[in-house]
Amino acid sequence: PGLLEPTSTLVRVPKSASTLGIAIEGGANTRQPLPRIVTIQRGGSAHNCGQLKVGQVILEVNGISLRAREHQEAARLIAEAFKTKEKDYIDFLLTEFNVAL
Amino acid sequence: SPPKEYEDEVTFF
Repeated sequence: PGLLEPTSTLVRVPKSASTLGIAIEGGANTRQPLPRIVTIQRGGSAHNCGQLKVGQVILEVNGISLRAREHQEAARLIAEAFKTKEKDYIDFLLTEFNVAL
Repeated sequence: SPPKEYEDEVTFF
């Protein structure tokens, strides 16, 4: 892919544990404009899923873009996606590249 | 306004 079309991956994380089990950093108006996964905790839903990796950047959560969202708002969207009973999974659109699309 | 400094902000879920 070219620089303007970084590879993105859709990962569906089943809510298989009582926690999602990730930590994120960054958000709009920081050096890391889209949230980046910095920790994956053993035993959490993300770890159980086996497809999330530290360093991946989260582009979308359940189809909602995280672009231009500051850290707290991005965190709220992820927390709500995990809490909602409407879905027993969270869809993450991820990229390996540390870019702001 | 200058960019805010949130680099150290980390949220655990």
